[in-house]
Amino acid sequence: IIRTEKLTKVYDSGYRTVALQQVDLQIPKGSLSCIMGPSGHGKSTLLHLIGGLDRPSSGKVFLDDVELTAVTADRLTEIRARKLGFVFQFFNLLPVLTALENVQVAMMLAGISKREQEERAAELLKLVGLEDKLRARPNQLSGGQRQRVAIARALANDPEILLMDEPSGNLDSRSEAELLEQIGKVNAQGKTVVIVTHSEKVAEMAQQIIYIRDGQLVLGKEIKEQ
Amino acid sequence: IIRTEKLTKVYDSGYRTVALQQVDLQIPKGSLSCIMGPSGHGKSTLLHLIGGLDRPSSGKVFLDDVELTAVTADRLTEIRARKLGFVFQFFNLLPVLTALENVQVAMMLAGISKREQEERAAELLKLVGLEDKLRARPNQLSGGQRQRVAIARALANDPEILLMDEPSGNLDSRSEAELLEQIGKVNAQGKTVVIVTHSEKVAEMAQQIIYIRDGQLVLGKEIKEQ
Ligand SMILES: Nc1ncnc2c1ncn2[C@@H]1O[C@H](COP(=O)(O)OP(=O)(O)OP(=O)(O)O)[C@@H](O)[C@H]1O
Ligand SMILES: Nc1ncnc2c1ncn2[C@@H]1O[C@H](COP(=O)(O)OP(=O)(O)OP(=O)(O)O)[C@@H](O)[C@H]1O
Ligand SMILES: [Mg+2]
Ligand SMILES: [Mg+2]
Repeated sequence: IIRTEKLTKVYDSGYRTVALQQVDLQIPKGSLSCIMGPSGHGKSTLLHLIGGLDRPSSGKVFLDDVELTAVTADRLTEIRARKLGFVFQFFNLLPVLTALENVQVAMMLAGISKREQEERAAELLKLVGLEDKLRARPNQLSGGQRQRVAIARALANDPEILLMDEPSGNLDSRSEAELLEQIGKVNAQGKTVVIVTHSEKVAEMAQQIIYIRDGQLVLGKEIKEQ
Repeated sequence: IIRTEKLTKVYDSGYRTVALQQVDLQIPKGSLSCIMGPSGHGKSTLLHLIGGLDRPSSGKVFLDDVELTAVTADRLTEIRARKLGFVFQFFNLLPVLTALENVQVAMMLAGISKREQEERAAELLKLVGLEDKLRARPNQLSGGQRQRVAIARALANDPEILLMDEPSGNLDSRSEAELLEQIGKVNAQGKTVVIVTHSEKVAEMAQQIIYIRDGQLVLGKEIKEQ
């Protein structure tokens, strides 16, 4: 279970922007939630705070009763490595590594043998349709292929919680359907999934829609008016 | 009008991939075309070759009867600066420049005064809903905001031909609808528009759908079978 209390993020690097204000939400264990809302209104910011990749200006984030906003940086790194898989909106692949190596990197802290890492990475890349591209580097891959490497990497350490920022933004409808099938399986195994998305197809799978406008949580009935 | 003859692109940097083979197509002046097809099958490659941003392995590209594949690099740069606006799949914004400056850069070769550049850039950014972000740098912008800066930049030199690689991949449905409205207006002014897209909404506006699978042009009736 993921929980936030009065989560607030203000950027002030010469340009003051209130990206998130007073967000209170609950994500039950094993659920599939979608974060939706207009461009620039705080969705990626929220996902990064939930995943402990960034610190809020004020407010708290709880992951399985551990207050992420109160632990040390080392403890945070260890929790993320063990429990979280993150797909970034722009992938953040390492340009000098191959697709296979990019996926293996996510398994480094988990005590898996190098041989087993390679096998598992190859398996995951096959799952997302990239078996012919194992040794390709990101600049030799199409936009959607890079996105799929990022997805494979997020699944690599078999995380309890999968956080995905617009995972099908660069995928055609068939690749998106295949991805949704994979996500459905992962969720059926009991994993908690949170997806930022603009896609109606992805939203159809959600048990909960978290709607963010102007950095604030918008409740059910207000969405219909927009 | 844009025309290609037996357009072929093979990548061979240690990983041989036939990205495009023998593509023959025609894009009438003032039309709106969409390039669609599965992820990794050659759409971005095709758009880059049409826009003279890359050279084919064999075959020809004609832009208004000028053979892009035969002219000098300087002439190609001049044609692109005068006639083309390009939106990249991953934007290619300059990280050290603000949103305003990124849009102004596209006007540098067109002999427009600096003052006029600033006014026009501000106008275009306002058009895509970014009037509050003129002095923000790309790393201070959300994914969809960066995409919109890239779109404003492509419109900056008032190009005859607008080439866009998945321009709404990071936009919510409302921002996408606003973008489509803008594209409709640009097309109504007589500009030729070619859009790589996975979006059905964008495809609905097209007079021609160019379907690419496995690097080859797929004709109308074959699409329905997939
Ligand atoms: N520099 C390169 N070296 C080797 N192969 C490459 C290179 N660039 C692209 N490719 C390959 O060319 C093929 C076509 O890529 P392209 O980017 O045109 O696909 P796309 O249709 O735009 O895909 P997407 O919808 O995912 O963006 C892919 O298989 C890709 O791996
Ligand atoms: N480092 C930063 N400095 C200043 N402002 C920032 C910074 N990062 C993000 N912002 C601002 O915070 C707001 C929310 O950004 P965020 O990336 O969360 O939006 P988003 O909902 O994910 O948008 P999109 O759908 O376009 O990806 C935006 O107005 C953005 O300009
Ligand atoms: Mg975002
Ligand atoms: Mg592409």
